Amino acid sequence: MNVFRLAGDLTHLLSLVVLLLKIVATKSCRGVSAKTQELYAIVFVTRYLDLLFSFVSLYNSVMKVVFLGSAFSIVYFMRYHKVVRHTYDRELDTFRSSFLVAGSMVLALLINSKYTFFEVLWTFSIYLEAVAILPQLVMLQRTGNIDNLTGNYVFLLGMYRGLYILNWIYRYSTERRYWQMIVWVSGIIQTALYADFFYYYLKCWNENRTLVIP
Amino acid sequence: QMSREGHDEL
Repeated sequence: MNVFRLAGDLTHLLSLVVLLLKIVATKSCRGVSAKTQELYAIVFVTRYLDLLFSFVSLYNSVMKVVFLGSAFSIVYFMRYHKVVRHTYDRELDTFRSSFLVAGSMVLALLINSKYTFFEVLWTFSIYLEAVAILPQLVMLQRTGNIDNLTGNYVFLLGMYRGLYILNWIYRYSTERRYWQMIVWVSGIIQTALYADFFYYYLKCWNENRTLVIP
Repeated sequence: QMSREGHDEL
């Protein structure tokens, strides 16, 4: 565990707190993509199946349970909560997320490090996480004025991915035999997807005005 | 190449 990894995990946790805060405090999920949230739920379920049969550390296990719990809570609020579900902008959230699931599954079957059930599902979760933000990014472009909490949620998610890259660079230079090409390539693609968003986020923040993605 | 077993990140 290094400082970049810890900061990355805490930023990820904070992003989920910000999103849950927005939903619970404002009783609204305006601007939030349910498709992205459902993809994250799939990512966490397929990646954290190892909770059942392997143990890395208490830290890892607790974080996995928290990520799973928060992902399902968010999906519950957006789809089933009697007030919040009416604030979901269905017509703005039109990205065909099933293509992302299918594409990630095909890629995981073709490119993996071991052809076993759990290994392929784990690899699938790595590929799917890389593209899971796309429905949210497309939805932000269509939303117009983006509220602070939603903008900060996406910003924190992007920060978390950036910190993971720094963590990999640190680990690669300090650990022997540390090599995870599938994770690195997916992670770099995932982080690159935020570049556009970061540009407009920082620009609007600098000019002190409401976030709009043209 | 590190597989799922060697992966200790979240």
